[in-house]
Amino acid sequence: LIQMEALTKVYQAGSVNVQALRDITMSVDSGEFLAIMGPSGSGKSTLMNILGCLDAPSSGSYLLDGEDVSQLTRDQRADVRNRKIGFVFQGFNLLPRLNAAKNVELPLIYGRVKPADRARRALIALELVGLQDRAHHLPTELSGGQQQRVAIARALVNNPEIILADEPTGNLDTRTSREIMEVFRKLNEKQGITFILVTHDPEIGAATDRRIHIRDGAIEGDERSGCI
Amino acid sequence: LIQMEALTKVYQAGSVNVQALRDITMSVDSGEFLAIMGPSGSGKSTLMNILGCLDAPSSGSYLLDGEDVSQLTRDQRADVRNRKIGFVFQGFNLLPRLNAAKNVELPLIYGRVKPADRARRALIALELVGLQDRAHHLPTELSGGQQQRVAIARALVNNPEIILADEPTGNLDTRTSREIMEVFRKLNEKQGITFILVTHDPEIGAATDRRIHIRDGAIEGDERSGCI
Ligand SMILES: Nc1ncnc2c1ncn2[C@@H]1O[C@H](COP(=O)(O)OP(=O)(O)OP(=O)(O)O)[C@@H](O)[C@H]1O
Ligand SMILES: Nc1ncnc2c1ncn2[C@@H]1O[C@H](COP(=O)(O)OP(=O)(O)OP(=O)(O)O)[C@@H](O)[C@H]1O
Ligand SMILES: [Mg+2]
Ligand SMILES: [Mg+2]
Repeated sequence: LIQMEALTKVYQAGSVNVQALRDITMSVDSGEFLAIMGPSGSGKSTLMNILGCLDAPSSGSYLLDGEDVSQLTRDQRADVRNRKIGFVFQGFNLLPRLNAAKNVELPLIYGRVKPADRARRALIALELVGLQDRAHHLPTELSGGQQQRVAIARALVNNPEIILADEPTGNLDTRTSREIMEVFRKLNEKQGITFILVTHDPEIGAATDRRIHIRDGAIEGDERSGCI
Repeated sequence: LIQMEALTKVYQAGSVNVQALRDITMSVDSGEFLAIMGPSGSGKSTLMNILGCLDAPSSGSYLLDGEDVSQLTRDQRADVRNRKIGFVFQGFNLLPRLNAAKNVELPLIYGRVKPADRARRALIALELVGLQDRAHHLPTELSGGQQQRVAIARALVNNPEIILADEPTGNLDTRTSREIMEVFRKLNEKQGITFILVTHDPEIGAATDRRIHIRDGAIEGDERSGCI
């Protein structure tokens, strides 16, 4: 499903070059459930942005479903993203003037789903994350963890092929984190959705099948559960 | 130092009343190092906003250094806040057009510190959180955990009486979290700064002297380390 080869990403901040990703080669099969882990600043969100077609690499190639995404135009990338990928951003990125339900509906508007169906599907997604009673609250009227869960519901609502979640439980208590992981697992098992989660939490990492470890922009480990 | 009596906070979202805090009575002595813990949506950030004089309660009283803050005007609250309190927000709240150093300098501008001293003190604060090499990056040029650390540096730079930190390690890996907790502990021991941390992380909670547990807007537990 996903194949990255010798991928690099260099940022320029002022007069300095930041080598955010160095020579990343990795592959992910359809239906996998894995975590990307590593220290703060190691390149996890940068990698997720490229996986999610939100950003282009500086060099190297990224094949998604056999298609070379690094060669697409911005519009073509946006189209791939909207059809195939659900994204939970590290900063949630909710639209401040839309309530929870309307934020969750956004991917369905792109897919030209009728209003009544959008509202129904958004409510189902909010129920999955335990927020049906907050459907009409604005983001500013929600707790940090509730905003995070709205962002998760928005990523699920379209039944995408792949869900990329950047620190999806960073603002959640232990019990809510486990509930969210159960939701992810069910979607993975029943609908075959591929999950790539960025996390600092070793407990979340342990609940996945495979962990890719990143440090200073490079992969330093790739291990699966059940192997000793 | 802090005394809350029968404090409540009710929000209105649309036609519904949300009872975010119910009858909170608690006191904190100068120099304490404690955590506020509880499930997502239980009222922690609401309590922090009132402690930090960013918001007023719906009823009840809040005495800070013997002064009834709930009766102050908005300007008077802002003055207390700027002099006495350093705040790490759950959402970081960095100014997007200022780089890390300039964001950290903000509390010193209020205190009318000279530009050369501001720059020096901001750099010291950034060194404490390991980000001296990112001083000139904008928030958008920083990782999530780096933005969180800039927010922490900004809260420290003024040597306030009290530091309120809402989920200060939510975006940090284990090692960086421990380094931040060491910085907090040193400031508490050497300068007597009072620390109130909101956290979901039991490891962070275990590293404090006292934990106040909140559920559905009410205090359901208040326990200290070293007592059985
Ligand atoms: N402006 C608002 N209007 C209406 N309801 C609000 C508002 N702000 C917060 N709430 C509600 O008040 C409750 C407490 O919110 P708060 O942000 O204090 O929770 P929290 O404990 O910090 O949660 P988290 O751990 O998820 O950050 C939540 O149920 C939330 O939906
Ligand atoms: N637009 C940018 N310009 C310059 N440098 C950047 C930019 N965005 C990120 N960086 C740098 O690239 C590195 C990797 O950032 P990234 O956000 O991928 O880290 P991360 O692993 O997600 O960290 P965290 O766990 O703290 O969220 C960091 O050192 C960061 O300072
Ligand atoms: Mg990140
Ligand atoms: Mg909160």
